[in-house]
Amino acid sequence: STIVLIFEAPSDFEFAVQAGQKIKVGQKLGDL
Amino acid sequence: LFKAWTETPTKWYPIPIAVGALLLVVIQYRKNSRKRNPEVVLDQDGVEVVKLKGPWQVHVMGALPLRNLSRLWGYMNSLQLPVWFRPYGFKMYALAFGCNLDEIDPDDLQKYASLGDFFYRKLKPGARPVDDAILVSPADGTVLHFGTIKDSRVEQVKGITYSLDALLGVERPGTPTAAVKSTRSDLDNVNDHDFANVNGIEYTLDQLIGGQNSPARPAGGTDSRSPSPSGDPAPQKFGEQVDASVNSEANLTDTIAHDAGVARDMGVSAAVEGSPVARPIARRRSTSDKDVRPGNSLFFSVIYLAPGDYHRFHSPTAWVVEKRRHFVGELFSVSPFMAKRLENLFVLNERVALLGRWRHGFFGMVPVGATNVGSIKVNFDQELRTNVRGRRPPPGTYTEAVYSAASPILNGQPLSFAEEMGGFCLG
Repeated sequence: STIVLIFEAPSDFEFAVQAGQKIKVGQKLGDL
Repeated sequence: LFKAWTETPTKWYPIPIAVGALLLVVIQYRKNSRKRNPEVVLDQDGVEVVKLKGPWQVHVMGALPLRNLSRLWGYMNSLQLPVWFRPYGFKMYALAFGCNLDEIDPDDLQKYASLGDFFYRKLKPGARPVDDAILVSPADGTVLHFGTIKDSRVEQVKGITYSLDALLGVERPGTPTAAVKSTRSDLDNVNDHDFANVNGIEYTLDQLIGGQNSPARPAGGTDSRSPSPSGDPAPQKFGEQVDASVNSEANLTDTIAHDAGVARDMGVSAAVEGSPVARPIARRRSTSDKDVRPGNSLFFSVIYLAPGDYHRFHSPTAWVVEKRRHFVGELFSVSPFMAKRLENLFVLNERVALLGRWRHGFFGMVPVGATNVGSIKVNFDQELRTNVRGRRPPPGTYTEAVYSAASPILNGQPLSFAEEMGGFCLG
């Protein structure tokens, strides 16, 4: 199963993850 | 034949270098032109028609009865296991798929009656600390891909894209598609207590989106909240009144406090204790990257849940879900192996698009089903039924429900940071 997030955000939004990285619920995905 | 095969001499002739070079140029040109002009077929509304594309393995998968297999898998895994076997069986499963048994709730493995139960396990309170960021992960898993959306195309893997409109659906008012039910736009011109007529079925506006005469929200926290009666394909769903009575003043107070918290996290100064008329954020209907606010962009992120992962999903931010669109589709595996080979994988598969808004504008979350986990649950949507037997609607169509009645103040289903939203079940 997969979850796709689509969202509008200020252009300076930055993801805080890498492709292929393991992640847990509540862990930072991105921030301004 | 054998003699001819073995004894016929092979004569090699040199070909001019120019011919070989020309051949390479032609091959390269065809490859490039295919990349530049993907075979995008549009329907009469200009929406991309999604077809199965990929190598032969993909077409073999497409020929299999994946939905039936998925339901059979779900049935088998719902069978009760002998109590004595459960600890051994689940420990073996945990060892094979890397589950952490220390964090599950309850931790007594005998209490999980079936593999399906264990698969949909809960975590102990506090097992997942929530980061103080504006966006957190909605699930345990692996980040497959992320980035910005350009020209309404979402990148599945490097170089392969799919249409944003095909993923989330587009509103097609007036299109006589049986599977597409009422949307807010159908109702914007309908007065309170009027009867709306969509697809030949009548119901009151109050029944559909909730009004002053409609029952208030249910008690017992967010899990028991019901959407307004949804646009489900089954006609008998219409007119059916969801039990949404308030049982106690205390629970109503909790609910209002929850909504106020979400509004505060969204940066909204809503009059939550006042009259339910505030609609503090402009509602945005379009998901096109051309329609985002100045200075904003559309972003995407894809998280893959492996079989051993915790399979419930949580709210990645404080937001309000205005509607859901349920797309009945295939149930291909969504493993990274398939994602690299099957184009439009996330558009072909069964999925539930939850659409709403957060403090920066549009926000959408799309749980996508797969062969082994075809059932998607949404806690605040008791009407939703996924991976069910029956005639398949035309590709690209969806059923829609709105959550206006869930919170008249925020005009949707408010969700706070990391609040549990639902999950994936086996089969």
